[in-house]
Amino acid sequence: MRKVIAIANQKGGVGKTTTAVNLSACLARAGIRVLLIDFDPQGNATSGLGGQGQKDGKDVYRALIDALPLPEAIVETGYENLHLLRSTPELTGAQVELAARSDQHFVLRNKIREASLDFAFIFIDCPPSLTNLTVNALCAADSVLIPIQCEYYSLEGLTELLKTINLVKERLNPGLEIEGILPTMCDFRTNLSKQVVSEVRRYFGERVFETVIPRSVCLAEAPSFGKPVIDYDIRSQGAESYLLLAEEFLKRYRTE
Amino acid sequence: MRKVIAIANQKGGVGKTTTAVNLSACLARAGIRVLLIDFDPQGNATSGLGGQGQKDGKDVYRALIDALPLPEAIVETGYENLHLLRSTPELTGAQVELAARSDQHFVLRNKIREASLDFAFIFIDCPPSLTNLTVNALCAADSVLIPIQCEYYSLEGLTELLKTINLVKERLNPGLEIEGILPTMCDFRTNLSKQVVSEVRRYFGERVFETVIPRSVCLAEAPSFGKPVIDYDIRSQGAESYLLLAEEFLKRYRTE
Ligand SMILES: Nc1ncnc2c1ncn2[C@@H]1O[C@H](COP(=O)(O)OP(=O)(O)OP(=O)(O)O)[C@@H](O)[C@H]1O
Ligand SMILES: Nc1ncnc2c1ncn2[C@@H]1O[C@H](COP(=O)(O)OP(=O)(O)OP(=O)(O)O)[C@@H](O)[C@H]1O
Ligand SMILES: [Mg+2]
Ligand SMILES: [Mg+2]
Repeated sequence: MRKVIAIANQKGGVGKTTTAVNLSACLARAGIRVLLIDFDPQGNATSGLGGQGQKDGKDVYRALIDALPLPEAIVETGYENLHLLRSTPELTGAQVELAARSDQHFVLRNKIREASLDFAFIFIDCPPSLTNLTVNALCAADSVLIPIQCEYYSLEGLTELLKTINLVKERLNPGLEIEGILPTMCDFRTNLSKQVVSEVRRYFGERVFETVIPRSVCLAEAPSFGKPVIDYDIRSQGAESYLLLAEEFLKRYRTE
Repeated sequence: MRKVIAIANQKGGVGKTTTAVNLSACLARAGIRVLLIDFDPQGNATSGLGGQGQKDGKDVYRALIDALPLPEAIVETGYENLHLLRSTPELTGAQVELAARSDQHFVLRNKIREASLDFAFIFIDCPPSLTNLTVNALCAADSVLIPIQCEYYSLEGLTELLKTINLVKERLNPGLEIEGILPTMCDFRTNLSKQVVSEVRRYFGERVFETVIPRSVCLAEAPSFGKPVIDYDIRSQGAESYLLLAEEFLKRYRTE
């Protein structure tokens, strides 16, 4: 069984990278082989796992544009079962280069398909935009995990994102499903968070994860040490919530 | 005197829109004529001022691509002295259409120049990316205001952004300056915020605003009412900090 999951939302700063890094790390800790693809030129998932600044030419730009085989571009992270395809700022240039190709939407999908990788889950951390990098990720994915901040602007952008997902499903990737909507940075002392979560559950019902990620400063501190939060402070609320999310996530697949 | 200021940072969720809406509103309240251009297809600055959903065809896409004269596209906001050029999701399509033009980087600049607008300040709220929408804004601007969250990922992206700004300054817009770096969402109870602010001040010295914007839930609540925070709750810390920022900002220009 292998599943490819894009973590996407064009709204900025909603917890895409934090979810990509920490969900992958929790699953890897449970003994599951996971690959994290950093598909954002900012490279936050790369540095969140301590992988930045290496000059060995192993990164997603080289794999996509210079045809470096995926198994050669993928690196270890120092965390058992967790592997990484790093991103670099050159990936910004890939937007233009991909657009010139006849298979422009399927470059990443084809790359993953041609390499017989033995990961149970492949996560793709997307940039905050609906340009062809995110479209490539949606075409490579079996499903989309959508983090949303418990705030107004984030809620507003959800309709636009779902429109784009439906378009990709209709025209490019009929198998694309929604993995779930994940409320993040929730501060239940405020009415705003309570209102947004209840509105999202009313609207999207079953598609919303039961697990809600609280605002927890450890989640913002851990990246400066290049560590997932379970390695930085496993007793923190942030770590606990992502461990719970990993459990809820696995329940969906265990039965298969 | 007229000054065009781009509010930009490719890192998502750092407070670009919140700064664009609230700094504009505070300056307008002080009697200064201000135009806010929403240059993000997400349209958060438009809805932050209650301007979303109008079907009158007055928006930045129509002005750029269909050649609607700027004075006709600009609308009032209900706040004296504050005018808005709305954004719509079609702006996403403009990225491709702009790229096909010979003057691709200067379409917004030329549009502003050909309309003799009588605003003291024109702010441009940018999307979270370094694509040609942000480049257009940097080419139209006299200076760039850079909000940064008091967290690690935001700090990391700053170097990449400054590289892009220098490239635009060298090749496209020699007059481009840095208006300032604005620390936002600071929670001084945490070491993380203290460390990031002190690191930014050490690195960038004078270029960092003295005013620091605290994390204040009113700033996240106000947009759901389509109001700037000074209209939503003027006694809140969020409102106070943006009024202080407007004062600090004006001191730079008063002397001229
Ligand atoms: N639950 C949380 N509690 C506290 N801080 C958080 C939480 N989740 C994320 N953060 C912090 O908030 C900021 C934004 O999160 P993150 O970078 O993961 O969002 P993103 O959606 O990936 O952003 P971008 O749109 O730029 O890719 C980061 O500094 C991160 O450390
Ligand atoms: N100082 C603050 N205190 C509390 N919440 C804030 C503050 N500034 C912004 N916010 C909230 O944080 C979220 C991100 O802010 P905002 O949308 O302004 O960032 P942005 O940089 O414009 O995001 P994007 O990259 O998507 O354009 C919003 O929900 C906003 O309401
Ligand atoms: Mg990210
Ligand atoms: Mg914004």
